Amino acid sequence: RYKSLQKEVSDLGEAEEKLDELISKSNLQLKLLTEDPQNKKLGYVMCQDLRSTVNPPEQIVMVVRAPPETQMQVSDPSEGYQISLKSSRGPIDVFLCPED
Amino acid sequence: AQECQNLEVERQRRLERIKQKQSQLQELILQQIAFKKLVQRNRQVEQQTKRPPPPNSVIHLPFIIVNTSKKTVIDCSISNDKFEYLFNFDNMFEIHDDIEVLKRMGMACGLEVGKCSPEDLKIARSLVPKALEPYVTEMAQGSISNVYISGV
Amino acid sequence: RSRILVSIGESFGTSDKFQKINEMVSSSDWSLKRSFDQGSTPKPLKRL
Repeated sequence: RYKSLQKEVSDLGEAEEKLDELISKSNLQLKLLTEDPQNKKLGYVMCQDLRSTVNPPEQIVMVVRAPPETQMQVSDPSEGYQISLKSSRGPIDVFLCPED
Repeated sequence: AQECQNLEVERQRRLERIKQKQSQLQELILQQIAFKKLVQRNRQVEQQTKRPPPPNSVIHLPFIIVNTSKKTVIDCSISNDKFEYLFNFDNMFEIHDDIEVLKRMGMACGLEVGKCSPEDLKIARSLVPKALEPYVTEMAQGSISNVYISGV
Repeated sequence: RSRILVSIGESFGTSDKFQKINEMVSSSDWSLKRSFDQGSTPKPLKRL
């Protein structure tokens, strides 16, 4: 029983190392992908795309585009439904998605 | 017996960590596929229409959306430099980030819910490096659960 | 009381980081409470 446990723990160690390697490679790939200038230009959605993801579709959909590290704080609803946004690296862009 | 006990604890600990890392890898794979599919779709549309869409009709990543009922009254205060916003709603709202929106748009080929047609699976596998293909195949049938996936 | 702080503005991050926020907001009955004690004037909204 000791022998088989020893083998299984070592196999799990190898499986975990393989996962660590795949995760760090995937993080790098995603970073390169999203930072590629051509992909940045083509990385957009349309208003109707957003509408198709909310249910029911005729809701108010507010879009927030913020600089990196913008802090969003959502208060406890017992104090009211409140969202505050605070940026330190540039203005925040907020607009409503038109219905049609 | 004591050493078996210790190994058993270590085995459990490694299984827990592997499970957490598999869901992290799964999310990275979904994000990679969703973003590539979005770029592919937009490229095809622009080639068909032979021009990019009007600038004020597109929303570039990264973004988040806040959606709420049409009846909701939203009180909004904005600082002059637009560095600070304060929103007060009189009703509930939901917040989603761009990757969640892409998944809901179907850009992740249904892998996020483990419902992926054979054609979509083929597309999804073509969008990831070879080493990740076995994981995509696992995700198509549910989430990654097999601890020892034989990589390529 | 709880309030949740998240950082936004980067592409793709941890999966579904807004799940906790959406659960907190949807689990509350603040709007129901307000509709019940309609008599009390709503608290003045916090200003920037």
